Amino acid sequence: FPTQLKPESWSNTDFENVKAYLDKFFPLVTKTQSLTLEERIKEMQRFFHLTVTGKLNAETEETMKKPRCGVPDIAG
Amino acid sequence: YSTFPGNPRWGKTHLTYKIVNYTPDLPQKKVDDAIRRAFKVWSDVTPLHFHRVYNGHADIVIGFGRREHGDGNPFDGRGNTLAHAFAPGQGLGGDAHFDDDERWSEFSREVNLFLVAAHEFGHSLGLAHSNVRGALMYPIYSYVNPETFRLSEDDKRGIQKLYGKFMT
Repeated sequence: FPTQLKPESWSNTDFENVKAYLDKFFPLVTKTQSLTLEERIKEMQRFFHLTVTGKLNAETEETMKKPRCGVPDIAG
Repeated sequence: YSTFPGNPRWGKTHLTYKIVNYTPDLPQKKVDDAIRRAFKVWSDVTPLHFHRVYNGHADIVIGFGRREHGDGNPFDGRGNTLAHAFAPGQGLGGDAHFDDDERWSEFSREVNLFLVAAHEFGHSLGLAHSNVRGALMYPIYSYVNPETFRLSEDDKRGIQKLYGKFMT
């Protein structure tokens, strides 16, 4: 059973890309931690001082594409 | 600023580093100089000293690699991830790896090696990412003129929390 349902408006590529980005840079800290994809996007948006929507808007997508360091942004 | 869980830091102020390979994008002398200047960013504001070694053990091992390069954290081709480094510790601890699929540069607006190295060495010394835009430890790369580069107050507070202030 999927714990993270893909928002209906997202393409499979969007979903996979966002999930890969969040898994790498905003990993779930404990095995028991369960956050929806929307909550995880909000966490990322808060870190980068973006408008917190929980949605993959243009601002968020642009931030995810920028060149960056490979170390996670939240301490695992 | 933030530090890694458990605040890992080096328990000494004299640290060694070793460059194990080079990028073809820059002359070796330019790489050596960028690395030296990147360490100086941190030694200027703390009691830390960095000494280069050519053989044997070094606290901080520096290298360039592509895709999977031996640490289980593969690079991703040009763009996106530029480099990564490990928090202080034994083995891989402190080591800094640079993605050789990037185009490394000395002064131009391609990926500036000095700026990325200074950021990565912040990790090598125990700083995690800062959410302060403009701080060196902010995770997203942005170009500033290396000749006029200044460490932000946020970075300074972070590194001085771990190692104290520079003393004359």
